[in-house]
Amino acid sequence: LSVAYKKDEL
Amino acid sequence: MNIFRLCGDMSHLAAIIILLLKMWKTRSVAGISGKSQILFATVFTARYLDLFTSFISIYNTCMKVFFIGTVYFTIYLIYMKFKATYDSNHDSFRVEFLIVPVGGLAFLVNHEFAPLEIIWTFSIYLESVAILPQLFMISKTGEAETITSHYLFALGSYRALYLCNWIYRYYAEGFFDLIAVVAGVVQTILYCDFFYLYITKVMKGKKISLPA
Repeated sequence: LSVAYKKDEL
Repeated sequence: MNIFRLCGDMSHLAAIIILLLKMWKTRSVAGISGKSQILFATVFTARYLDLFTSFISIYNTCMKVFFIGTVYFTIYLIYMKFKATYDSNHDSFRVEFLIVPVGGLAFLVNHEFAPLEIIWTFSIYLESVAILPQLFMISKTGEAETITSHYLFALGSYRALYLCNWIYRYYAEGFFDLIAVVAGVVQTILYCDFFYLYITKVMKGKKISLPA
């Protein structure tokens, strides 16, 4: 469902 | 970073500054829901737990510190400094009806069953409904000060711009986060009737007065 990523959003 | 997300963050920043200006200039928190501000403080605290552990950028850290600092300062203004002007009778939304279901949903629907991830998911779900006490208060008082309308317009626009950011990131970077997108859509939908009132009334210099 979601691409593994660093949480870079506020 | 892309233009949509930057405009979204600036819109969020503007909303918080408009709110603080309204309180400071008028020395009154009339028409402002303290409960929504408490929910926003919970959202920011839960979401920015990684403030000291993961560094993204100076911008990211500064904005997080600013958001957390201002939301707690807003709560201080509402419940202490300008307490006399706080309209607790009209700020009567039962926030436990939001926190419990949102907390349960965060446990059930998340990307990973890990503490930090569940807390982050809780903050995303909570943010999508955090404005409800404020909208409820306006529907009870039947009207909103123009400055409060600007605050809500900027706050609603921020997540709408984030939706554009996610569309852009999906096509540009293959980035996709279903939880954030679904919560963002719900959050933006909650503002729709307000956006309608704002555009048809406030833009023409009228006040927003809901049919009481």
